[in-house]
Amino acid sequence: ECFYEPKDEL
Amino acid sequence: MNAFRLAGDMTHLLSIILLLHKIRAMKSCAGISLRTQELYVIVFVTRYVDLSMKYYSFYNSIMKIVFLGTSISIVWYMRYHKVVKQTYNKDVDTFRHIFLILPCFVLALLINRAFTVIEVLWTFSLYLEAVAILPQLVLLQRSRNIDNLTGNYVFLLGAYRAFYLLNWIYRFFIENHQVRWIPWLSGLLQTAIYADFFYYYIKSWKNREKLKLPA
Repeated sequence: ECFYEPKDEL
Repeated sequence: MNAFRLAGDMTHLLSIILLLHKIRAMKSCAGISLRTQELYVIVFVTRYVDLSMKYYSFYNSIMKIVFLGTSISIVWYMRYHKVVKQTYNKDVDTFRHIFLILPCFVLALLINRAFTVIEVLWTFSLYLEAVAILPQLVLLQRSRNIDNLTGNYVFLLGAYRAFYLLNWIYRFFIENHQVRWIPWLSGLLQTAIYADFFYYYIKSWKNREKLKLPA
């Protein structure tokens, strides 16, 4: 869903 | 992944390598705050709970495992290694964890993107990371002698989040990513906390003097 930015950072 | 993000991760990794070198090769943790290191363990454990649930990339998973493993081993060395633990400046490292953990946790409960366990823990880790360096900075201020390794360690640790700020700007404008107030503002605060340290670090480097923070 677009509400969450993917947590692809550290 | 853009160059700023990579530079941020690499300075973060380098700072940890530097600290581990000091601990393993020099058998010393003088000038290093155990409080700050313990806070980092909490930061990584609460942020990377998604490690087993969500896969982003090989790079991402490996880095998470490295950050978790190294932070736990640093704390282990400082607490239990029979030589290293004797170099720990216990008497000056007196900042209370709870004064940082509790407000960050309450703030994460109040201000988050969704009231779920993962999301609250993730938000808490960002708030806590922003202020986790404070015990270390207090310890440096109280230390007469800051060795080069320790100074460089703290500098790289601060540079890491500064690169992330550039990465967020890049992602927002070039890659059209969404607005993300929680990581942005906590990252900005995290970098701002280093401002004073950066100033004295660069000054001592330019004048080729030993780093010393005014009390």
